Amino acid sequence: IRKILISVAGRGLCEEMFNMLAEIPAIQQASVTVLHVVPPQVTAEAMSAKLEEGGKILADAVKSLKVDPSRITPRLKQGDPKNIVTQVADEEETDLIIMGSRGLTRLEAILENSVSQYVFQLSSRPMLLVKDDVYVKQIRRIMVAMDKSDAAQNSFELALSLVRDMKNVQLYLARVIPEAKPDQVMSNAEADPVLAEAAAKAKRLGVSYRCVLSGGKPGPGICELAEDKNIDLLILGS
Amino acid sequence: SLSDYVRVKANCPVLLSR
Repeated sequence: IRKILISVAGRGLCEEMFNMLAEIPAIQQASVTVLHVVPPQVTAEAMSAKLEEGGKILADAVKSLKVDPSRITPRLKQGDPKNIVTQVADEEETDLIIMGSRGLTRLEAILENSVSQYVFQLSSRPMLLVKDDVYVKQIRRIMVAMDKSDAAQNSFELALSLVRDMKNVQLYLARVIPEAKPDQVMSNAEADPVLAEAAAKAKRLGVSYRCVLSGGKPGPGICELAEDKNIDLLILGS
Repeated sequence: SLSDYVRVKANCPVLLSR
């Protein structure tokens, strides 16, 4: 991850999240664009006020990021936030977009013109979504959702590249098997072929890991495992 | 999809790799 785009709205959550990630040596070397977008306003006065406020939001964000200031580029832009975020990410060939999300369901997101939903659908770049109501914690437990797909393999590789240089971090390799019942499989995690293969690779790289297996619907299963294990960052392919 | 569900419901920050 060499280029990170942080879309800031003034609440400070994405900045906090970045600072947790910044403990990862690989992230410290990244260049960071901090973007604030001012949506169209009805009057010139309103626009001027919003731009001024935006400048302050950017200045505060730059101050709060724990990274060498020479690596930060602040950008204040006008327009429709969902288009601008996607556009800037493409322009700068961003490797990771960090942005907030309200945790709306798909329908609510469409009705409410959700920026993160739109960027998720239109951009093919990795995204780190920080929901309004989550508590951003120091990263000690990272979970990666595994299955047989290439997408899961990619996310596993990304997880490995993040945790390799980190001390005191545990990588949870998680799989939910749709055909199984949770209590049938939970004690057999190490024997699962998908997890066993990933575990072998993690072991070779000296990464501290644990395997967790469950059954049932993958979505709720993954969320439940993440909550049970008190996970600080969940990685999954999409 | 799985990523749709998880990014809405998960109780922690979610990194979607592509």
